[in-house]
Amino acid sequence: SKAQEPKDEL
Amino acid sequence: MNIFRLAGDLSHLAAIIILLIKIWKTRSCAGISGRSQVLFAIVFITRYLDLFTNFISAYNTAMKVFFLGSSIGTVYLMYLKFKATYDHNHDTFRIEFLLLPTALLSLVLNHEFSVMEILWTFSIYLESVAILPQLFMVSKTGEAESITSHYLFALGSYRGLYILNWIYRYYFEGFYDIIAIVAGCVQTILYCDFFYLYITKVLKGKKLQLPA
Repeated sequence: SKAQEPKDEL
Repeated sequence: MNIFRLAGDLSHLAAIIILLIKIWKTRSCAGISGRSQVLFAIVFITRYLDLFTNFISAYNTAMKVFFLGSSIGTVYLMYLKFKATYDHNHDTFRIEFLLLPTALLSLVLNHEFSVMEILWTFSIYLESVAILPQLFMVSKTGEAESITSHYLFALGSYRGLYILNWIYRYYFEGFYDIIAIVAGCVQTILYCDFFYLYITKVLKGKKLQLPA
């Protein structure tokens, strides 16, 4: 799957 | 943002602050694995490269800056400033056995074959095993100062709370990242025996003693 963007987790 | 992720981030923040207090107050890094701290610095550097390109929120940026600065600062304190108190003899876990497999795995198992995505994936895999040198050192010395065990408890709890955050986000936002989830579960499982000792001993005022 397309990377989940933007990565909002630290 | 949800309460589990906020609690996780604060637990992570607390762990890092406890460690800095321990090193600064006792002016010693006895019992702390410098190798694990080096791995944590690598984890943050490879994960937060988008610090200047991807603005999420002031909170997100502030935490990234703090985690980057404190992890690099801790390595500096351990290997330079308080070098004399660093316990080389017990901090012997071969970190190349962690760096290589996680690097290879991130090239093979990722969401997208791009530089940023592979570095992020590497950082996720590395973080899941970065505590091993520290746990290995505690098992070798057979004990840990109580402040060090509080540090480990806060650090282990942070990713455990993130698991609750991922469950929450799955049900309420339909979002999940299988790579982060699997690595996060591995990371938390590695702390299980420590959690048991911490709850049965340290919370009863005893020193953390591992059966030799």
